[in-house]
Amino acid sequence: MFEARLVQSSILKKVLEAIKDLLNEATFDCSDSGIQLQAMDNSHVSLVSMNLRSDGFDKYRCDRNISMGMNLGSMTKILKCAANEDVVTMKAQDNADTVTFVFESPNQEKVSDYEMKLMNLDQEHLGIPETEYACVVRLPAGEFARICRDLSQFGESVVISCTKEGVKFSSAGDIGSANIKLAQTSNVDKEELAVTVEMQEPVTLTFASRYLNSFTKATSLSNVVQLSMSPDVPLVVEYRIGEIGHIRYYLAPKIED
Amino acid sequence: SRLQPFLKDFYVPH
Repeated sequence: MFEARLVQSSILKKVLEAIKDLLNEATFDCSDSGIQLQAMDNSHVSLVSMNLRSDGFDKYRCDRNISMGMNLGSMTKILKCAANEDVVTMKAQDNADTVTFVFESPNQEKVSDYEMKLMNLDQEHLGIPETEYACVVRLPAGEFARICRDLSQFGESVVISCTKEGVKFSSAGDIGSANIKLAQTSNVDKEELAVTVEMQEPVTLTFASRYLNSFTKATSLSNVVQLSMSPDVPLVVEYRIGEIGHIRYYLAPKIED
Repeated sequence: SRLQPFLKDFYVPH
């Protein structure tokens, strides 16, 4: 038996919003420790890794490990049926071929359940080693979304250049070029408004703006986004999911032809 | 121009 209850169904809605731009379907791997998801986008260029810890749920029970392959379009339709203030419970029997979503209004006067067919997905998992990154930048998630949106008007690529002074985002194309420099915040009153750089060595890397824009669909999950970069390895874009977990996106830097 | 590598060029499937 698997059962996971979240008082804030809006978290699940936001998680889905954060992944459905990149993925059509995904396997939710449920175990005693929580729910994990790892999937590459269709083009195998980027990867989504999500973790929701069992202790972050209001109730969590997972007697046997269960992998639930879900069509994210169908899941979106079902979660649209939940009000933001509803309590959501996901349930499945062991070896089940369906999952049930139960939505309860805060006053318990309305209870709805939606059963969704599961899919057998043959998804490849990649082993991602623990990595020390040359630069780790934290900045307001809304600012990062704005920068990605603004720069994608100029070109297909965004150059991210990080030094101890700050971080610079650049793009160039047919209409011209654009540079956005963010200085490291000198005095931090509020962490969610700060720009911070932890740097071992300066790094300059080039990324596809289309994917960066897709990653920013997670903006509503967190006030802060963390970018981890090293020369010649994939960028990690991480958003915390409240007190319950995180979502990470991986994207390899473009290389010279 | 620049090429976009696949993630499998960096991480091993398991």
